[in-house]
Amino acid sequence: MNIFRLAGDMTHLISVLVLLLKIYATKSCSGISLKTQELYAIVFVTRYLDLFTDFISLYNTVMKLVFIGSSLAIVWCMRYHRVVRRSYDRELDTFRYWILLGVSFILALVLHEKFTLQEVFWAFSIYLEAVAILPQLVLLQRSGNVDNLAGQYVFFLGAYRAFYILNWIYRYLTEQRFTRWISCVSGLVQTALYADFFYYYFISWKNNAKLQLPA
Amino acid sequence: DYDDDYHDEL
Repeated sequence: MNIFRLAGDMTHLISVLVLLLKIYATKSCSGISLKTQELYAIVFVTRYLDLFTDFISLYNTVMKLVFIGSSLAIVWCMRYHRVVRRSYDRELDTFRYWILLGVSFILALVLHEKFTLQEVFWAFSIYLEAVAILPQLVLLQRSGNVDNLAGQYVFFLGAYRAFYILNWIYRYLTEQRFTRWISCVSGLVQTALYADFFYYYFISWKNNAKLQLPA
Repeated sequence: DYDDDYHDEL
């Protein structure tokens, strides 16, 4: 564990807590893409198949349970909670995410570390996470005004993978055999997808104005 | 030392 990875995990946890706070406090999920939440639930379930077979540390197991549990709880809330579900922007959240699932799975069948069920699903979850934010970014652009909590959620979600890139650089420099090309390349693509969001988020923060994404 | 499919990251 290094400071960059810890910062990344904590930032990721903050993004989940901000989203849970928004949904719980405002009983609303306006501006949040259910499709992105469902993709993230798939990412965590397929990435943590080793949850019960490989014990790495208490921290690792607890965080895996938190990410799986929170992503499933958010999907459940947005689909079935009688108050929250009414504020879901169904007509704006129309990204055809089957494409993302299909391409990620095909890529995982071709590019993986080992051709085992666990490794193919692990690679699938890495590729899928890189593009899982797309429905959310499209929804934010379509819905125009972004409420603070939704903007902060996306900001922290993007920032966490940027910390992980620093973690991979650090590990590459300090551990002779560290090679995680699948994670590194996907992480770079993932962070790049946030680039324009970060730009408009910084502008809105500098001008102390509402976050406006160009349609 | 760890083999390749040992994923210690979240």
